[in-house]
Amino acid sequence: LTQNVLKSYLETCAQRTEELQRRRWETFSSQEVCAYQRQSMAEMWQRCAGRLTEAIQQVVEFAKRLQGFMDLCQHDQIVLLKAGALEVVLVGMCRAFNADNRTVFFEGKYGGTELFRALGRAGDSGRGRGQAEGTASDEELLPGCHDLISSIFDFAQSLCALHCSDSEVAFLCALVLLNASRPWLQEQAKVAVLQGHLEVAFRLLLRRTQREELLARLPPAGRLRALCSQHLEQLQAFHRLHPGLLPAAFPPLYRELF
Amino acid sequence: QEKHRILHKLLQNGNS
Repeated sequence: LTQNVLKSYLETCAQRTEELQRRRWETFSSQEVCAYQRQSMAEMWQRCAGRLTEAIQQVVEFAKRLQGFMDLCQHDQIVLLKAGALEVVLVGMCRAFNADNRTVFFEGKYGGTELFRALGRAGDSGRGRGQAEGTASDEELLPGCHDLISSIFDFAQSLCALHCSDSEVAFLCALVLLNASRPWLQEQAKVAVLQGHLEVAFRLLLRRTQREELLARLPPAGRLRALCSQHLEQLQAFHRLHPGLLPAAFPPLYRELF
Repeated sequence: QEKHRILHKLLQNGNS
């Protein structure tokens, strides 16, 4: 089972861990950051929804390869993916996060929270960050969005501090997905059995690698849930600001999940 | 079921 979890994860990762590590100091230039910040809020939301959807497609492929997942009824497969896909992406983000300069791998390079500033407000005219800050014209339209981005970065930072191996990240993702306490499951007992097997295998791995202390140091599951609700709240606030935006502006899978 | 058309399709497809 341990081999299956790791193999499933590695096969469905867009980037190899070594590659992400090797490139962890390749950051966006200030001009490139400005270009992201100059985008309109709607453009940046669509861009991020696109990248997130790509990551979620990989989570679906990961789930399909996990032992036992495809034996569940399709209703439960969908329940688990709807509830867990974003959480899995957030856990996996620690692999693509450089905790030393608080940047994340996004569209080919590493960038900090400022890269995503346009998500919370209209793009500025390209002036430097310092100049725009604190002025009346810099009033934020979705102030909660910056809190969401900071919270996501904080979460990645706290997970990075645990220095998880690929196997550990793979297990954390599998356990987020195969969670028998998700509401609306039709065959909860079946999911509970799979979850139980995963937990045993994970504990055995941690014992073997003398990493048993990891379990006590993991962020509480409520933190992931809170991030997902924050994302939904911001998406709803965005839709209220842009009521005329065509639904087709977001990828179909993103619309289906959120 | 119709509500989750894309997820259904992804789950039914072979490994892509």
